[in-house]
Amino acid sequence: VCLTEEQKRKIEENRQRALARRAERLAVQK
Amino acid sequence: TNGLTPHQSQILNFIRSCKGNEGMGFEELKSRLHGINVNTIKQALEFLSNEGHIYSTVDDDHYKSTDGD
Repeated sequence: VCLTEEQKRKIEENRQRALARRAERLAVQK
Repeated sequence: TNGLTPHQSQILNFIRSCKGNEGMGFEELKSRLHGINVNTIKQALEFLSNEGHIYSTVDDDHYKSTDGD
């Protein structure tokens, strides 16, 4: 599937936000 | 264990196994998880998303995992 540059940018943003949430949750668990 | 329920874990593994650019769609996930209630799948997706295990891609019905790539 070919994605547009705009879609790629949006997906990367979502990924970065998810990684930040993951890091937050892991920090809380410690 | 990783603190996930068996359903959450199973769903995460399916999403993780999907290598496409846009990730796994809800319909595909549902068809692989026959027998699991749609609401259970939606709740698991919401939980996994809130915990940062997965994120949506081209729309709110497609997901990829944060540790799959």
